[in-house]
Amino acid sequence: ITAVGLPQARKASLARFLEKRKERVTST
Amino acid sequence: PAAAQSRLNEDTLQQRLQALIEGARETWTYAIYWQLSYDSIAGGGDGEGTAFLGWGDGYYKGEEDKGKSKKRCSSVNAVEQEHRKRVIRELNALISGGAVAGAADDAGDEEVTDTEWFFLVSMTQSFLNGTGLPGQAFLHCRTIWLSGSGALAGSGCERAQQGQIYGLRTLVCIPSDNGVVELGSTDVIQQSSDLMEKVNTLFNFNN
Repeated sequence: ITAVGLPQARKASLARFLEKRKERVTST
Repeated sequence: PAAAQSRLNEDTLQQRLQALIEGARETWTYAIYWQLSYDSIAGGGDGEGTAFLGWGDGYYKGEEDKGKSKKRCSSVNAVEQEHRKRVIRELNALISGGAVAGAADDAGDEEVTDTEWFFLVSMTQSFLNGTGLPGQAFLHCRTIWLSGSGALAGSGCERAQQGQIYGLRTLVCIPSDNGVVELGSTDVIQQSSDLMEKVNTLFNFNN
């Protein structure tokens, strides 16, 4: 997987995943 | 209006996936909705198109036991782990509008677990109707429930085998009107009609 290869339509899902991951990491 | 409608659909999917997982008695690690689409180019432009299941949306809950997930990273060598972290940093930069990709970031420095990676890579995948676990579930209109590492490894399906390598012990595909709901867990979860009924209620948009 590369950042540039990700389809535009999936960016919303990706943004949510990354945001929640940040929350998980900072809460530990 | 079309963009707003699309956003609405995304939000609705996300809410339904979240409701499915957070409302379940079992501990699911993630849920993905594979959406039925048609590729008119691959279909030769005859108007029919080739049916395939592509990423609709996904909800990643993660693993409750942090110790277990950390352990599941330990099998990954340092080079692979560094690669995962770099990809996460690049994706963060891409999403946040082109900040410096190599910049230090709490989330980018944290080890990327096997199930996080499996979920992330899933965003790039799609399945022709009838192929792969989601494609088989949709074509035959039947639930596929693989429970236990042996069932995943011996399924003969690449996605299930890959999931088993990444620590999944249950992988389920439940067909709906226009797609397939996939759930994965690092726990062994036995088949439940309750879950299938919930999917029927939440994901059959035609009704």
